[in-house]
Amino acid sequence: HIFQINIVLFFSTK
Amino acid sequence: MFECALIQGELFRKLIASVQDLVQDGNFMCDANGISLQGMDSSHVALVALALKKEGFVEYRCDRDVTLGINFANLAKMLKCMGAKDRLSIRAQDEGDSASFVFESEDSSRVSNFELKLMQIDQEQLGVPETQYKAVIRMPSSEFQRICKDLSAIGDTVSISVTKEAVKFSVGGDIGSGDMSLRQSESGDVDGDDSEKVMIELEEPVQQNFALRYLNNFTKATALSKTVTLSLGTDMPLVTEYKMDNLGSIRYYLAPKIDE
Repeated sequence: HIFQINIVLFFSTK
Repeated sequence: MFECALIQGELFRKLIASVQDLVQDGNFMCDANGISLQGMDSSHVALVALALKKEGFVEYRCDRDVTLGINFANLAKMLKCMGAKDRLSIRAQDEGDSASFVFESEDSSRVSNFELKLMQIDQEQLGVPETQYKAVIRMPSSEFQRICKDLSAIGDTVSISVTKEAVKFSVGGDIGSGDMSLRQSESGDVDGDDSEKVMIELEEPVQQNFALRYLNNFTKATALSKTVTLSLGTDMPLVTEYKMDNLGSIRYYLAPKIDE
């Protein structure tokens, strides 16, 4: 099963 | 006071059309160097980042940094009233609650004025680090658009795999599976338009899965540029970038799908 990742995990909040 | 003007107002309309299905509203951050915008889709899977340089405008003045909170659907309604060859001017006061959009035909025989109400948008800004990608592909934007559209009729997910020789887009679904490969153009080929070539810069072969629904959404920007650049790494977002000659670029970041 393929699971879509949340993009916030990759980029930090400024 | 913020003020800018574009000879080809149509470009701005295409830009808004390229973000409005992904992001409902966002803050145009205007400073002395240009305009930027960042927005995420509602499920936080994709990020769109727009960067417009002041050099791309015929007039540009920004005395103090201003943030224009804009609802894109509402702005699009006003931009619909702009003629295809109209010049566009945008103006906003430092502390104003609206921005004015002026469309002027080539011979100045028709001038249209619109005042768009601004919104207070509390939006988190994400920091996108400069990254070295394992594979960078430049290809005709129309080709990428066609591949995404055609493959999405077969499945929801595309697997993009890159080698030195080619980039392969694979799909699978209830009716079966398939793939389309684009070979790297011959480097010795001096004939023909560079924008029609497929160029691959590879550090290491990569393969990643992505939702076609989002990629199809990104291809709304096809009208902005003849070429598109795809940057891939391992377990990191795909960057789909459309560059506009001297105006700047629109980048879409899409988080990959992984095996659970």
